[in-house]
Amino acid sequence: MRLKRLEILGFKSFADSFIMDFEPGISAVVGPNGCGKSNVADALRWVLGTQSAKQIRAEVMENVIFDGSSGRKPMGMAEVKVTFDNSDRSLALDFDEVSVTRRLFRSGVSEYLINGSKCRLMDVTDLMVDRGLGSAGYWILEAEMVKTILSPRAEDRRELFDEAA
Amino acid sequence: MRLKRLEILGFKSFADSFIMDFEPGISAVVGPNGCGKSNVADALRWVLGTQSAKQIRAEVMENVIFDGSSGRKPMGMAEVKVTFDNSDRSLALDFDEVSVTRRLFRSGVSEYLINGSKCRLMDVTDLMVDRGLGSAGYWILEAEMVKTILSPRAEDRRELFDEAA
Amino acid sequence: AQTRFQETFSQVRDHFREVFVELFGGGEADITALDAEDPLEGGIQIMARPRGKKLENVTSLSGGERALAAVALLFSLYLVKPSPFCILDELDAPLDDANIDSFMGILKRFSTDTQFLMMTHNKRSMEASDRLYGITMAEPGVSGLTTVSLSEIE
Amino acid sequence: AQTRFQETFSQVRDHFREVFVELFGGGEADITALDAEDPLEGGIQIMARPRGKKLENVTSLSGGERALAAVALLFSLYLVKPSPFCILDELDAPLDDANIDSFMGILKRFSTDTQFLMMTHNKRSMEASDRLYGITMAEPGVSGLTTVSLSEIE
Ligand SMILES: Nc1ncnc2c1ncn2[C@@H]1O[C@H](COP(=O)(O)OP(=O)(O)OP(=O)(O)O)[C@@H](O)[C@H]1O
Ligand SMILES: Nc1ncnc2c1ncn2[C@@H]1O[C@H](COP(=O)(O)OP(=O)(O)OP(=O)(O)O)[C@@H](O)[C@H]1O
Ligand SMILES: [Mg+2]
Ligand SMILES: [Mg+2]
Repeated sequence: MRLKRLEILGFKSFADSFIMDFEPGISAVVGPNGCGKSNVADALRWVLGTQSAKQIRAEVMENVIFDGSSGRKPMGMAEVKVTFDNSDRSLALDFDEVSVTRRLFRSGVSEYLINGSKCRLMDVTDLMVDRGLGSAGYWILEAEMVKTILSPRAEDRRELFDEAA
Repeated sequence: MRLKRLEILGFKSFADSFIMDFEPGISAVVGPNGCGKSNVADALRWVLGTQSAKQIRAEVMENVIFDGSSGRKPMGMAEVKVTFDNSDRSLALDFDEVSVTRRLFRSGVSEYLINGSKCRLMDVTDLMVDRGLGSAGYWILEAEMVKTILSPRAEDRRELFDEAA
Repeated sequence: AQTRFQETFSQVRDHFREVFVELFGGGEADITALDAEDPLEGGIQIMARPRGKKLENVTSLSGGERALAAVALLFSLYLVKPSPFCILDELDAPLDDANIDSFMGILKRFSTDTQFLMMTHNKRSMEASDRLYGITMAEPGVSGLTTVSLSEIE
Repeated sequence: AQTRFQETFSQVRDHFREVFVELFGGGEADITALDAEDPLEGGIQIMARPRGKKLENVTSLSGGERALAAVALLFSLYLVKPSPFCILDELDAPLDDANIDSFMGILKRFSTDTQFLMMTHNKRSMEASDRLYGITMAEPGVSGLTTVSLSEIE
């Protein structure tokens, strides 16, 4: 399976529709400090079902909804949609393309969709965990993990290993 | 007062005589990972009297003596000498130049010298603390301090403030 | 019979010994479980020896060497259960040019099967990538995508 | 009468509000003592608002913004009792080009009275410095000084 497209609206700093189309190989994401690069990683974690606000640098999950800037008012919903090329059928669904959508409203209501049809969070996470894309997986490596994995405190490292097992 | 010269031999990776002559302004110290840049900062901390091995990334103070490489045997002594231009007499000594030397032998014996004459550790630290160069001062800022000063744990930050007071 | 943890540990260790040498262009490294019965509960010791230096605990290495050793270990954990894509957020910040080349080299090797998305400020990393995505805030607080070419960044 | 801690805190705060604005080219920031009686025992809250964004706890900023805010605070602590020279070890690693320019700008301003020694891998920081010292390990494990020119590094 391959990452094909990412569409973000209302999530963190993405007040306007933000669309990335992906290709194979190594893609560099560049831009000034604070422009939204790590927010793209957060969006991917979120749409694939993380339940930990802390993991995506938010105090509570509601904080991922665009909360305004000097020129804009806060928005009422965060939505992220990721589309995969599934021609190799490595995702357990009989479709050439599989899309996953996650929405969160200010009311606290959450929605999950696979190929446009509403489903439960568990349907999303079950699908992803099999492909190494669970929220405890190693598919995002960040600079802060360097400190943790070398930490002389064995407990910190053990946590990281637990996630791989 | 102004930093004039730094001479290192037998301290950490400085197995051969290493001499830096300083000028006013901003000097960049560059080179590959592991070549010895941070070791220069450690040498300055050490010669000005730090008693904390941890502060200079050593498990015990004896570990600052060059302990060999694939081509060299360990050495028996670490020595660092720093020379200051004191024409403005900001150091409390009536000399145009003031040098401080620190030595550590494998036996554990330490020596401190000011302008070539043996003195006590306290004579060095008293001289330096007045100029903001005490071991708890802010004259070395490192990347690891960024984590500490922003730490949500108030105790970590308090430690840093205590040092400034 | 090995427990699942012990088996995971043994796989991570095999990857780590290999990836370290590839990233450091030589030298050697190992991880040992301080409690053989339960490697993850007992804590883990990481020993490393960059080319030409002496074997020491990873904590004695320089800032950049530690970061590179950590990348080797993190990547080894990744390889136990590789995913179709992997995101790397500014892992290259403390690395010198030669180490960035090794790092990008290993990514290239794995990029036939894995898509990599790498957030970076480093020109050398950008040059070694297949394409660039630029993110800007033309309007403060609002992220937008922009096309970027390498010559623009120089 | 203010205690020495409270006075130190108040000095740090004055410097911080000014240095932040200089480094961020605008915006505003403040530190508040959570226990006014004993600012250092009670913990410290750091609020920051980069230009065009909203006021938030410094923990909500991006990696580079946090690093720059931390530099502002560390430098403010330094300014309470400035020394004749100051060593900066790779503080610039997470900064983008514009922030490196601000950072080097503030160093230049203070460099009339303070000698700065800055360890760095960043070409832009090197270009803004007055001179370069190169350290190499021609022989593995043994550090040596070498002359370097900026053109060599490009
Ligand atoms: N809910 C939200 N609403 C609006 N803006 C938000 C929200 N959550 C985060 N942000 C903003 O996103 C910005 C951080 O973006 P991000 O961490 O992606 O930056 P970055 O490009 O990774 O920068 P760096 O290079 O410094 O790591 C911050 O300025 C923050 O204020
Ligand atoms: N007592 C010692 N004897 C010999 N070598 C030592 C000793 N103590 C430290 N070293 C070596 O010094 C090197 C670290 O140097 P240093 O931390 O100054 O590197 P650096 O130039 O700051 O690198 P980076 O860019 O990665 O931060 C390590 O390789 C370490 O093995
Ligand atoms: Mg970031
Ligand atoms: Mg260093």
